[in-house]
Amino acid sequence: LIELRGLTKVYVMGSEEVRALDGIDLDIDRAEYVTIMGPSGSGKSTLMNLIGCLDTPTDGDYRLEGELVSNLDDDELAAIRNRRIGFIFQTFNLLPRATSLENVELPLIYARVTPADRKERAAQALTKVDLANRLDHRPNELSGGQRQRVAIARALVTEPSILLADEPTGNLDTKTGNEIMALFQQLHADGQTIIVVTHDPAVATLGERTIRLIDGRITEDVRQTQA
Amino acid sequence: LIELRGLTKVYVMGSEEVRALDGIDLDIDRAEYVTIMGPSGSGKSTLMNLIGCLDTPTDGDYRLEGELVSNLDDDELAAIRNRRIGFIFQTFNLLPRATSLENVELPLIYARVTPADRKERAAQALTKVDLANRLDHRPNELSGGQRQRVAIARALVTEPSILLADEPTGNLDTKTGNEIMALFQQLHADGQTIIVVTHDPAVATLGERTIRLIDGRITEDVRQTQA
Ligand SMILES: Nc1ncnc2c1ncn2[C@@H]1O[C@H](COP(=O)(O)OP(=O)(O)OP(=O)(O)O)[C@@H](O)[C@H]1O
Ligand SMILES: Nc1ncnc2c1ncn2[C@@H]1O[C@H](COP(=O)(O)OP(=O)(O)OP(=O)(O)O)[C@@H](O)[C@H]1O
Ligand SMILES: [Mg+2]
Ligand SMILES: [Mg+2]
Repeated sequence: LIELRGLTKVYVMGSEEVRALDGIDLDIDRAEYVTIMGPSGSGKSTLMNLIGCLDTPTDGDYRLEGELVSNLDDDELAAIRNRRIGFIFQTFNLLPRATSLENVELPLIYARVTPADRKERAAQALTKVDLANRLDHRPNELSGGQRQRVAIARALVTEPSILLADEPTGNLDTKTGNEIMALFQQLHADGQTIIVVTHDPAVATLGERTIRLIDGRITEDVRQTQA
Repeated sequence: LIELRGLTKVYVMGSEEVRALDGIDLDIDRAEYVTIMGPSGSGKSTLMNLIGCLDTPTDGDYRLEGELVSNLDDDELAAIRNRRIGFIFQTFNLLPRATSLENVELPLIYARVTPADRKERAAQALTKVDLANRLDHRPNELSGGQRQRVAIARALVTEPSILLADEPTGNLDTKTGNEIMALFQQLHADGQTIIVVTHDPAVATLGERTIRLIDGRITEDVRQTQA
């Protein structure tokens, strides 16, 4: 499903160069559940943004279902982002002037779902993350963990075939975090591909395979042996 | 040092009422190291904002060193916020167009430190959180955990007598998180008062006392017995 070859992302700042990703070779199959760990600043979010077609590499190739992503035009990329990929950002990226419900409806607007269906599906998604009583709150009227859950509901509402979650439980207590991971598990059971960046070892073990990044390179790629 | 009596914060939304804090009674002594835990949405950040003089209660009293905070004027409140309290926000609240160094210098500008001293102290604070090689980056050129560490450095640079940290390790890997908690420990050893909101039980045990919030009320207040 996902093939990365020599994927590199370099930021040039004046005379300095930051190699955020430094030659990533990685294959992820359909329906795999992969977790990614690594120190702060090691390139995890950069890698997720490239996989999610939100950014382009400085060098190297990214094939999605055999297609070279760099060959796709803007419309094709937008279609992939809106219909196939659900992205939970490390910093949530909610629309500040929209309510929880409106924020979660947004991907369904792109998918051309009717207004009545949109409202119902968005309300269901928010109920699944235990925010049924916060539908009309705007982000600044929500706690940190509630905003994170709105971002999660927004990513799940389209039932994406690829879920990319960048530190989805960072602002959640253990119990609420477990409820979210159970939702991911359900999605995986339905055959979807899940990639989770996490600093929490307890979350990392929920995947079938854990990849470690240090300084923009993969240093470890371990498949959990399952009973 | 800190006395809260019947502290209440109610948000009115149309015909609904959200009781974010519902009658908090709490005493915190000088040089105490307190951790606060509780489910997402239970009122932890609201409590921190009130203690940090960033918000005012709907009801109840807050005495800081015996003084009723509600009786203080804007200048006195600003003086408390800028010189006595260091605040690490759950959502960092960095100036987006300033560099790491400039963001950390900001509290020192209020404290009327000379430009040369400011730069040096800000650089030292950033070095302590392992960001010496990121002084010139702006927030959008930093990883999530790097932004969190800039927010931490900014709160520590004034050597505050009261440190309020709202989920300071949420975006950090275990090793980096331990380094940050070691900095807090040093500050505490110097006699400062530390209050940390955290979802991480490992961080909560570093305090001398753990308070639990549920639905805006304190349900538990446990002093760790120390060897
Ligand atoms: N626009 C940019 N310009 C320069 N450097 C950048 C830019 N964006 C990111 N970086 C750098 O690239 C590196 C990787 O960033 P990335 O956000 O991928 O890290 P991360 O692994 O997600 O970290 P964290 O766990 O803290 O979220 C960091 O060292 C960061 O400072
Ligand atoms: N401006 C507001 N209007 C209405 N409700 C609000 C507002 N701000 C916060 N709330 C509500 O107050 C409650 C407490 O919020 P708070 O941010 O203190 O929670 P928290 O314990 O810090 O949660 P988290 O662990 O998710 O950060 C939440 O249920 C939130 O929805
Ligand atoms: Mg990141
Ligand atoms: Mg909070």
